Amino acid sequence: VFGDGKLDEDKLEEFEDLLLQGDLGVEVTMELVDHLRQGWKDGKYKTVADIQESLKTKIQEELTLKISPLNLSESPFAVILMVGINGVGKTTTTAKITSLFQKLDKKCMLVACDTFRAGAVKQLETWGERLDVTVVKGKENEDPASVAFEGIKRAKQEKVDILIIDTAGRLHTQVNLMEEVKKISRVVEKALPGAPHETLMVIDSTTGQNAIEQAKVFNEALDLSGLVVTKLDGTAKGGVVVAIHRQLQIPIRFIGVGEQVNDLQNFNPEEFTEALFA
Amino acid sequence: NLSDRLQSTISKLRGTDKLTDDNIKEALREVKLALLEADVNLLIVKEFVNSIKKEVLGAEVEKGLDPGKQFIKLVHEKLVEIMGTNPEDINVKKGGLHKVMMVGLQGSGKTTTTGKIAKKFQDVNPLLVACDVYRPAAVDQLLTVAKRAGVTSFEKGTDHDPVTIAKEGLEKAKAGNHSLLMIDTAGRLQIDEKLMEELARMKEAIRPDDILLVIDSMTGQEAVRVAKTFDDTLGITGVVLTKVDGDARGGAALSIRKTIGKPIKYIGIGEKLDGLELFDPERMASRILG
Ligand SMILES: Nc1nc2c(ncn2[C@@H]2O[C@H](COP(=O)(O)OP(=O)(O)OP(=O)(O)O)[C@@H](O)[C@H]2O)c(=O)[nH]1
Ligand SMILES: Nc1nc2c(ncn2[C@@H]2O[C@H](COP(=O)(O)OP(=O)(O)OP(=O)(O)O)[C@@H](O)[C@H]2O)c(=O)[nH]1
Ligand SMILES: [Mg+2]
Ligand SMILES: [Mg+2]
Repeated sequence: VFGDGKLDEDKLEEFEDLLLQGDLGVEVTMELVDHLRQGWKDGKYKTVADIQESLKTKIQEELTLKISPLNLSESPFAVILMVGINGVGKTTTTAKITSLFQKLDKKCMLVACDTFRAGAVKQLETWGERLDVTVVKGKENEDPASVAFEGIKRAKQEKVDILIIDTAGRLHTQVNLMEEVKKISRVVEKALPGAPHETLMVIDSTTGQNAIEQAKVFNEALDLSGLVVTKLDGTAKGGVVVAIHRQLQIPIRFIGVGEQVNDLQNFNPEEFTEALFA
Repeated sequence: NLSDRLQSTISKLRGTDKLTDDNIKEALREVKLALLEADVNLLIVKEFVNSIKKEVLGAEVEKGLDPGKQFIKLVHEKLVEIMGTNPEDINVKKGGLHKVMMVGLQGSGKTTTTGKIAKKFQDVNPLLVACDVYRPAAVDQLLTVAKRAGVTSFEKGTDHDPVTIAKEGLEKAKAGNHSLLMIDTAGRLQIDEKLMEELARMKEAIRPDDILLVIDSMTGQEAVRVAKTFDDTLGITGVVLTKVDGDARGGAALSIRKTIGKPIKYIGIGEKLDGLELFDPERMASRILG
């Protein structure tokens, strides 16, 4: 992308621009570029290709966490709680993850804990029909925690392998809604000690630096076990996850690359990093 | 915030009687960093900082005025200038038929905003048209939103071309004494040629008075490319910035204003249908500066 050639301050600025435009943010970008500049001054890097290589390696390392695979074989069943701010793709991702587990012969059940938004339960039910899985729902505006409780009860009765709880979108700045989602998690834990085994925060890759604050607040509230980065089929690079990873060490489990049920991939640090430079 | 960050750099300007290339270098850098952290697009940031530099160089430091405060005042004024003058509501009049298309990326808040605008103008008998035939239960969502807003809706299921549904919705609006037609469309990537072409066809068929681009206020660097493509393809007439009730700095607003120059008409400040306000350029400028 930068051709090959002599290294100079202008070339460094080109890399800085690339990282900033990928939403990596000022702090991460400056740190990476300072490291490159130091390596250049120390004679470690001589060409543009050296710089690009070092940058890719550093970012990829940044995104590679020794992570244990998703907790799927819990007994009697695994519980996954889906959280995140409004419109990021929680409901769609819930369907995608369900389909993925079905291919591994896992019996799944879904819980519609968004009891507020227009058409939210209908949306999850539609996915449920397409995937032929039960969707547990409550009454309109019912306390989502009680719907979650009902979900655990039904899952025990029907001997499922995996229970996925879809929640309403909420801004991390809405204190009452953050309390609501904490309550959902507590009620689930009370109904099934150890649950939720996975709490996945869904993040929209088009989001800028605010994603860091979102992740911090959700993590503090729920102790996240993973992230899902969606809409990477678009032009956004999702670079903000480098900062999130650095500050919070939450593993990225999956990426969303489209609106269909198969548009989910395991997170691959190398591919993600390559895409930053594409 | 920016004034705190500028404190030490600006204190160096005290006692100087002229702002020069050298003594404002650090201050300009602080502005650059503040805007980048606020998610303003990099190219827009560079343009902005250069324009500040031009304006500031050679400026006499007014006697008795703190050069730091003068600098910040200039930055703030320049931002407000770009944000636009106080915005106009969409031009809805009883007796006419004002046609609006709502467009944007997936999940930005189009359907909810359609309801909010309809509720605001409910006394001119709006008609909401469900043209998202792709997203599961999208039609359901729009019908429910219409009911909650106390307005009429039109849908034709999910087996028809959205342009056909839009045309039929238009006929219904003309026949039914509606003065506002709001067409809710499916979210789409600006690089999805087929879906962008669908919007172009819809525009051709409906001849809308307004095409509103609905953008999430926490959008990062990509806001420029998204806005530019939607504008180039359709001719956007206005922008709605959503989820402003969060704490994102909202730099996308500056990027979009600079790139397509269209007015930001409204901001979404909540999930309920009364969560809509007219855009306030002053408040947005202060928010972006942090
Ligand atoms: N292109 C693309 N669109 C996506 C992806 N994931 C979700 N979407 C779309 O994003 C929009 C929002 O998805 P939802 O699943 O409703 O998001 P949500 O987080 O459940 O939204 P709320 O419940 O309202 O907070 C829909 O139009 C989805 O089709 C993705 O990976 N790529
Ligand atoms: N807090 C807050 N939430 C909002 C605002 N506007 C929309 N939302 C929420 O954002 C989510 C997405 O809104 P939708 O109206 O479904 O978005 P959309 O653009 O129609 O989505 P697609 O049709 O899938 O592209 C929902 O949870 C809304 O309640 C806002 O101004 N503030
Ligand atoms: Mg949802
Ligand atoms: Mg919609």
